Amino acid sequence: PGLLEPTSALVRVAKSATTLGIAIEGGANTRQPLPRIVTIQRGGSAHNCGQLKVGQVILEVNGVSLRGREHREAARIIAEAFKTKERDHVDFLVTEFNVAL
Amino acid sequence: SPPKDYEDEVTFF
Repeated sequence: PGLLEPTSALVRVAKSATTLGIAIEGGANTRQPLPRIVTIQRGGSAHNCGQLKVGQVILEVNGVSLRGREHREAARIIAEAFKTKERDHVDFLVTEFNVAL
Repeated sequence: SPPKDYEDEVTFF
């Protein structure tokens, strides 16, 4: 974990639009073992937030690690984090470096 | 290279 500290950041995305507005690729058992942001759509919550960037790798969502999660499971976790009424934001722990995890 | 359909899976939110 110490190795990640200098390169990871917690980004809070307010649910400011009806969509999160990102696309991800990768997941456990692929050559991209943690989900990577490949698109940020203009007008979506992530774009409005201004801190998420294409190429960042998502380590955690609302404190839930995505390590070891296959693509569909990681996608489900992200979708549910955006859908839940319990929070008006989604917290992403991201890194800009595609380190081997 | 690895199987394409799986490796290139992308989900939009």
